Amino acid sequence: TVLQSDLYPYFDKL
Amino acid sequence: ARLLHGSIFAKVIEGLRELVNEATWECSGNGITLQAMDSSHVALVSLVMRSEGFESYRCDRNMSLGISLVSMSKVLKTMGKDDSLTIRVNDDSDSIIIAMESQNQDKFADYELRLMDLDSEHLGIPDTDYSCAIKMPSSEFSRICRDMSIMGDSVLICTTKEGVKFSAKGDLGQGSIRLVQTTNIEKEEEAVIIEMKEAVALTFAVRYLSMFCKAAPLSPQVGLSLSEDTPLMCEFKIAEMGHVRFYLAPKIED
Repeated sequence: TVLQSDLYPYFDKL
Repeated sequence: ARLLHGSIFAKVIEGLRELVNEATWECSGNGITLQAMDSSHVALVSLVMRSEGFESYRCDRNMSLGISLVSMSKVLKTMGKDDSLTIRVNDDSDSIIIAMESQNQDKFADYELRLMDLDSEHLGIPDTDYSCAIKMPSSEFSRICRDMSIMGDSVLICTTKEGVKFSAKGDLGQGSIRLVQTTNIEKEEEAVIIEMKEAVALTFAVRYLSMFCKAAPLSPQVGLSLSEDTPLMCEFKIAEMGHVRFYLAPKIED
């Protein structure tokens, strides 16, 4: 299965 | 902030409003910026409109303005195609004033939109040295997204030195479109240019790419920047004034 990842793991929370 | 060609601003709003219905505009002496994520935190848009790109611009103190892009879009649809546009917020006001002026100055329209109190979440986007940078006509990219959506929900983007391939599969079967790098660039606007350090193969949701294409009228060319395990960056330049950048998290194999 292919899952949609969200952005949080890639970008820093400010 | 005054724009001789108000249609530029209308195109910006049209480019964003489907992905983010409302957003906080950060205004400073340098210009206007905006960062917002879609409700499922899969995609993000970052807008920069620098002060020098406006006919006139003044911002005496920094302001964060919560604005419904859906409402603003409705107001801007009333604008004539050659109208100039002035956006103004007075000190301590809870609304934004949108003023339109016809080219021969025989019609003036003013609208006030109430500002909103929005919770905004800001993400730090790291400077990325992408493996691949593709430039292609934005109309071509819109077309590819539309065509690939016939075959499936996801599109696989593969790059090689020769070109870039978009493919999708689903219940109907599968399809692909391959663009070859332009060798003899006569018109830069029509060129497909691929700068590649490493080949990439990444899968993205077509629905989001199609939403990004709503900003295609801003610029004849789109930039796609890709690296493995990194969100895609899709960029439309706004003339000499700035850009709209969309980021989209990749789809990953479970």
